[in-house]
Amino acid sequence: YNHFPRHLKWQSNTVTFRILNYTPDLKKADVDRAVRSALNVWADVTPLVFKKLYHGNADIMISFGSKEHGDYNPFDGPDGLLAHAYPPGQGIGGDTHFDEDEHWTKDSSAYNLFIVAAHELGHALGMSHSSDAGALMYPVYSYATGFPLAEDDIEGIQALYGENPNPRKVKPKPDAPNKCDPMLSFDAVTELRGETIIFKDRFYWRIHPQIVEPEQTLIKSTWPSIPNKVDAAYENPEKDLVIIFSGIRMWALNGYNLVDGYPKYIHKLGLPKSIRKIDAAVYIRDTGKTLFFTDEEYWSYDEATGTMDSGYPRSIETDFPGMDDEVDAAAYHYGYLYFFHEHMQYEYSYSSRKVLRILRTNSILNC
Amino acid sequence: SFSVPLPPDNTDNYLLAEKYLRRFYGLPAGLQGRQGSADAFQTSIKEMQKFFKLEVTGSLDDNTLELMKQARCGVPDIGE
Repeated sequence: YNHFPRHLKWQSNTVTFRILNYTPDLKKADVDRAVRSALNVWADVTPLVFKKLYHGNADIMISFGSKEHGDYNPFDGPDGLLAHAYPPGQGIGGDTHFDEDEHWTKDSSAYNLFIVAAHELGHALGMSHSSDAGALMYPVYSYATGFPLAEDDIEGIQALYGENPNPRKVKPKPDAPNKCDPMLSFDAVTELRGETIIFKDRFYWRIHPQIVEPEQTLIKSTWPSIPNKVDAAYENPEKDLVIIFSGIRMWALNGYNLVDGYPKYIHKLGLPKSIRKIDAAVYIRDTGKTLFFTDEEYWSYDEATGTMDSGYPRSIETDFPGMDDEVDAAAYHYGYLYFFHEHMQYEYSYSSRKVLRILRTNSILNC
Repeated sequence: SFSVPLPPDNTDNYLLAEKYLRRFYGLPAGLQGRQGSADAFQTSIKEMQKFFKLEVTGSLDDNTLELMKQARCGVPDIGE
């Protein structure tokens, strides 16, 4: 997290606010509710109390305006800049402006007023931008449900105002996973048109063969329709499809677009109803089979016929000697199967049927 | 106003980047001579890439440009 220079903050824990005008995109009551909920987010974790005024000057004056709207800090029409706010202080200090040229919503269609207001009011209280992609104070917009503050945000605001003496039970979002954490494990790995996509919590890393640094992004920023938690994923390059698994459902992506008719149930693949989650999936180009790993067993699916091969499930330990008996994620490159389990990665030779190397999981992330 | 010779098809991207860096990373406006502009531009790009944990190349690569186009807050990422 970051504060503004000189750690600007309100000197009193009672901060006043006033809504000067309303967007026509939402009912007045929806705007009132979004602003009050956004302030409550910060009140939950600090001693701050927010008092609404209906006349005169408040610490935080909230308004909607477009292009040049009176502060020589013009907005730019739809998208791009969504809103801005000023750090605590006299006059314009604390004031919060929303770009009326955006479409303000109260759901996941862009842009959710509550999410943007919670971010901007963070500025109005003294928070600057965070470089943690999982933090509410990250500069780039992303929609998420649930309590919007991450640990990073809470540490930052409490460094300014202290903790809430009567803390309400809140469940902060986890910060973004650290790619060089030696105990890092993966949720899922897949290829995608020559790049490698690694899913972890609400994020994914994208590894491009020519770019050294993997790029971390929120899953919802790229694929709003798939869930925040991915169990398994694999690419069928012949069909130019990536299949994403979460719980008993699966989504098909063609590049960055969701294929019509999805999500579907994983049982459509021929898995028994007793299977409630797939741990890992990997397409073996040389055989045209996709392997699904569930607990200590695995299944073989024939992509050409779209049916499960008979004689499955089989034991992972029996068929992949030297491997752990469970798999978090799997990938296949040039005749080698890469199994990820917890913080270890196993390079398995498909032809000689044995583990050749054991590495740390995050060695693939250039750590 | 750009002093660095621009590949014609990338002019839009450079102007977008210049506007972005000026607003969020304090890239100085106005003329600083050919070399000054290029150095300042590159320094600001590196600051942005470091902030967003991108590969710090100092050049306007695809990942950097893609991030500049994403909807965001109008408050600068560094300084006053």
